[in-house]
Amino acid sequence: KGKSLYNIRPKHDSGIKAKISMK
Amino acid sequence: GGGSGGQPEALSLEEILRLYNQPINEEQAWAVCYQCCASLRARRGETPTARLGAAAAQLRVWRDGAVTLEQDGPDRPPPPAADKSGRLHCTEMEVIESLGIIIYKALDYGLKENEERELSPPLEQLIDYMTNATETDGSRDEGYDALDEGVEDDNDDKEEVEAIHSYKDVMKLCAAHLPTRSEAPNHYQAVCRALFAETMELYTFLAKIK
Repeated sequence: KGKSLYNIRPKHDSGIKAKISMK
Repeated sequence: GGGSGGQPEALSLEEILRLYNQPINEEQAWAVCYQCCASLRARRGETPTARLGAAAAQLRVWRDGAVTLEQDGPDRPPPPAADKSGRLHCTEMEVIESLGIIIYKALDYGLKENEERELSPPLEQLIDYMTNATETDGSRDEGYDALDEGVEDDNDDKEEVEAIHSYKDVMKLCAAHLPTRSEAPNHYQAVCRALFAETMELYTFLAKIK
């Protein structure tokens, strides 16, 4: 259970996650 | 708990994610994307007969490093045979969009709804291109047969891809991510082969503990 290999930020309304979740 | 002899030849991406209980890393995302587009290109005559969903269960990583995208499993009711335009199968770009969504979700696995993973700009751009593919240009939907059969000729692989119209464009972007583009087939196959092998190792280890 090492440290995370990626950074997490708050989800942004114009970010890719928001775009994809609308698909 | 399976027997000792018969190991599976392929694992679904969903099984891999569940087993590790963590998202795939960026290198695996590039590799899965490249390998899947390579197999889709090879099977272009067999376009899926119905619109694909975008579930990790549909994507399979094989022992030899191949990656395939299957239609929905038997547990899901088949979607209507034709979509609103009356087409009986997915276009290449619809398949690319599904693949982009599957890969993004695998990178996002386990994150909360209000959290977003910071991706490297080239990978984010790749997924962005893939998932917007159906909006950018629908004009080449069905006309690929005669258009780019010369793809094994690498001469045009040095040009920059600014939009995705085909599996080949996706593969070019994935190859451009590497220091040497010609290494792409071997490198990405090796990454996927390792993903399968490491997952099987973990599976076997966990089974032994049980």
